[in-house]
Amino acid sequence: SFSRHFRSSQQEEKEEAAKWESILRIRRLNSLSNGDNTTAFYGMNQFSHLFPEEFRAIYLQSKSSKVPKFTPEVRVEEIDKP
Amino acid sequence: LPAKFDWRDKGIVTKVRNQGVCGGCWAFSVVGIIESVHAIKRNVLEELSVQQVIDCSYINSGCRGGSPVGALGWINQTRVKLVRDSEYHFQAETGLCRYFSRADFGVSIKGYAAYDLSDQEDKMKKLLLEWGPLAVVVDAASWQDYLGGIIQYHCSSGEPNHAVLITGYDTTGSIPFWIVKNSWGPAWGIDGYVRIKIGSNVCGIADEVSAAFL
Repeated sequence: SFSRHFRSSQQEEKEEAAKWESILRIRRLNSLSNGDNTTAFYGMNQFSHLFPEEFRAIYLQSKSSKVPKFTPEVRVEEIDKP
Repeated sequence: LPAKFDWRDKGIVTKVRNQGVCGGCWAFSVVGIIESVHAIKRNVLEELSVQQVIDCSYINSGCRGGSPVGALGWINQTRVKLVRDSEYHFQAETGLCRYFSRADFGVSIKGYAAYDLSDQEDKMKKLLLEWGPLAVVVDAASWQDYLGGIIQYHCSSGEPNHAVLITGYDTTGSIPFWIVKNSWGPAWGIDGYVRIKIGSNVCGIADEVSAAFL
């Protein structure tokens, strides 16, 4: 029980630290906004309790593949359309 | 081309899903485009199984990551039939591949295309209309904190790490943008969607574009 309690309070502390880091990062990201409602705006959301490296490790796991450049010679009409 | 277009208006895009704590975005993007071309061609919008692609696409790494183009290649080569999501429900972890009888319902593809369209975003608009929603791989590091608006900065090309799908575009305002469906649930961004500026390959949105054909 003590071990469980200790681990959960450690987890809370870590999430709190990640949230503070998020606040600073969000402030930096929003500094470029011109306030005209077109530029992206950033804030606290369901990922704010994660450090960027944790976020990357969980959610940014797509690998890229080498694909050819699309050239005008590729005739879209020749490919079976959906 | 119309100034504004969104496949959602045609009723061929399934609802935004949530990948949970699973790095399976690559499977969500591929299944998303197949659901849409299936709806365009057969006039039935059905959620297909992402878990089937995660479990069975052996060339990828399930919830530890994968490539949409690799997954499309696998689906095309094996002619595997994607079953309904209700039959092979998403578990947010990699599991054992389940096989289904050939006689069962399923959607297979006849081909796919994958191209680098950087510097050709106008051409991408045409392909979106002709082919249906497009799967793309982007740099989404700054999306962790995204709430809304059009992403124009804080995103690089050449560092792809997240797969999503483009369902439409809008060029009627001062900043033209792509309408992009994500798989982080409807609470994230604009009802689960994000807007990306068109024209300068923001987030590398045009670097790896793929489509499926039924």
